[in-house]
Amino acid sequence: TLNQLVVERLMHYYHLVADQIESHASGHVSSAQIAQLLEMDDTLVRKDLAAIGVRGRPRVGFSTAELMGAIRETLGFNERYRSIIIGAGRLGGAIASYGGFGKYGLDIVALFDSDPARVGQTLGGVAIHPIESLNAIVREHRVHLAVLTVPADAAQGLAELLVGAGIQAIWNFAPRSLVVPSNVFVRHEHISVGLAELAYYLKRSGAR
Amino acid sequence: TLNQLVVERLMHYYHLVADQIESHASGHVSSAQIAQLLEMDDTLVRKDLAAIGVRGRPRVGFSTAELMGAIRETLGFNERYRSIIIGAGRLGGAIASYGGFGKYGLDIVALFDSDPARVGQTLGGVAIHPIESLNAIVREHRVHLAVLTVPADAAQGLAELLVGAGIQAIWNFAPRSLVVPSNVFVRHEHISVGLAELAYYLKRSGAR
Ligand SMILES: NC(=O)c1ccc[n+]([C@@H]2O[C@H](COP(=O)([O-])OP(=O)(O)OC[C@H]3O[C@@H](n4cnc5c(N)ncnc54)[C@H](O)[C@@H]3O)[C@@H](O)[C@H]2O)c1
Ligand SMILES: NC(=O)c1ccc[n+]([C@@H]2O[C@H](COP(=O)([O-])OP(=O)(O)OC[C@H]3O[C@@H](n4cnc5c(N)ncnc54)[C@H](O)[C@@H]3O)[C@@H](O)[C@H]2O)c1
Repeated sequence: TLNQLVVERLMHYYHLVADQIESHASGHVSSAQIAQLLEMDDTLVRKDLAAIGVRGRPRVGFSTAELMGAIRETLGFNERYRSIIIGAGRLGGAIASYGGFGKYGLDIVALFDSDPARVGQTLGGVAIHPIESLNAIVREHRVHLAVLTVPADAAQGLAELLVGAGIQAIWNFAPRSLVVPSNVFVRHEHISVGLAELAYYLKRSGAR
Repeated sequence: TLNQLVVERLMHYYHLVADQIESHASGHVSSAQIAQLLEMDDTLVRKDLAAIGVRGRPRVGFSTAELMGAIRETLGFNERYRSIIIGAGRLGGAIASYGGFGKYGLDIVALFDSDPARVGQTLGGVAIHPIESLNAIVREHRVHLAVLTVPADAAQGLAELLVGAGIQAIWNFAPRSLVVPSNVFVRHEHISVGLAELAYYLKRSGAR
C-alpha cells in the first residue's frame, strides 16, 4: 500500500509527463529530469517508480507511455467509480461541468440539491435530484463516492445519510471535519496547497 | 528554499494540527503522532520542522501554536498579497465567496469577466470589472497574483495581458499549460490529487 505522500508524488510525475506528452516531446523521460523539475532526489523518483513496477533503461530512461499507464493502473484511474455530487451550486456546478475528472475514473451518475429551484435542472448532462431521493439512488446504483459541495452546516447530516446508504468514500469540500465510521474514507479537500506555494513564492520574491 | 514536496508536507502538518486545535485536543503534538497519521517517517517530520525552526521538547513534543505559527510565517500567510480573479463564473465565484483563503494571505481586490451581464455585479463583496480595466487595475493596485478561472482558450491571452501589467504569479485552473517568462510563477491547479487518493482507496477496497 502506498501512503498519501507517494500518491501525491505519483500525481506530480503524472502531470509532468502529461505536459511533456502534450508538448510532443520525446517518448522517454529520465528520473534525473523528473527529479530536477520537481527539485527532488533522483533516488526517490526511481524508488517510487520501482514501487509501481516501472523500470527504466540505461541512457534511454522511462517510456512516458509506460509510466503514465502504470500510474493510471496503480491508482485505479482505469476503473469507473460511480459518483454523486451533493450541492449543485457554484463549486458543485464547476465540478459537474468539468470534463477533466473523467480520465481519473470519476463517473457522475446524479446530482443533488435541497433548493427546489435547482431540482430538475441538468448540469454537465446529469440531472439534479432532491435530497429525498438520495438514499434510494445511492443504494440502487451502488454509488461508491459522494462529493460534498454544500455549506459547512449541512455537511455532517449529509455524511450520515450517505453512510447509512452505503457510500464508501466522500470528497468533502465543505469547511467542516466529518465524523464517519472508520470504514468510510473521507478526503477533506482544502485547495490550499496550491495557494501555499503561491504565497511562499511571493514571500521569497519580496513581493511586498 | 523549501522545495514543492516540503511545502506540501508542511500543509499536511498544518491541516492536521488545525483539526486537532479545532477539536480542543492537547496544546502539543509529537512528531510520532504526525508521522503515524500521515503514514510517514518520524525522522522526516522532525527534519521538516527543524528546517522551519521548530524544535520539540522531550516527552512534551511540539507546541501546536508554535508549529502553526512557524508554518504560517515561513509560507508567507501573514502577509496580504493583492489578488484578482479573472472569470467570475462557477469556479471563480466559489473562490471569491469562500472566506477560507483569507487566512493564507489571499486579499482579493477585484474580479474580471468578459460577459457584460456579469460586469458590475458583486461577488463576495468584490466588484466585477470588464477586461478592458485589467491592465490599469493590476498596475494601480500593484496586484501580485491573478487567479485564472476562465475557459482553456482564453487562458494564454489573459496570461500575456497579466504579464504585461506586471503580475508576479498566476494560479491557473484552466486546463491549458501557460507560456510565461521565467520570472512569473505559475501554479497549474489540477484539484486531482484528492481525487487520485479517493480512486486509489476505492481500487484497494475492491470497490467494483
Ligand atoms: N475546499 C475548498 O477549498 C473550497 C473552496 C471554495 C468553496 N468551498 C466550500 O464549498 C461549499 C460550496 O461552495 P459554493 O460557493 O459552491 O456554494 P453555493 O452556495 O454556490 O452552493 C451550495 C449549494 O448547496 C446547496 N445546499 C445547501 N444545503 C444543502 C443540503 N442540506 N443538501 C443539499 N444541498 C444543499 C445549495 O442549495 C447550493 O446549491 C461551501 O461549503 C464552501 O465553503 C470550499
Ligand atoms: N483545475 C480544475 O481542477 C478545474 C475544476 C473545475 C473547472 N476547471 C476549469 O475552470 C474554468 C472555469 O470553470 P467554470 O465551471 O467556472 O466555468 P464557467 O463557464 O462557469 O465560468 C467561466 C467564466 O469565464 C468568463 N470568461 C470567458 N472567457 C473570458 C475571457 N476571455 N476573459 C474574462 N472572462 C472570461 C465567462 O464569462 C464565465 O463567467 C474552466 O476552464 C474549467 O475547465 C478546472
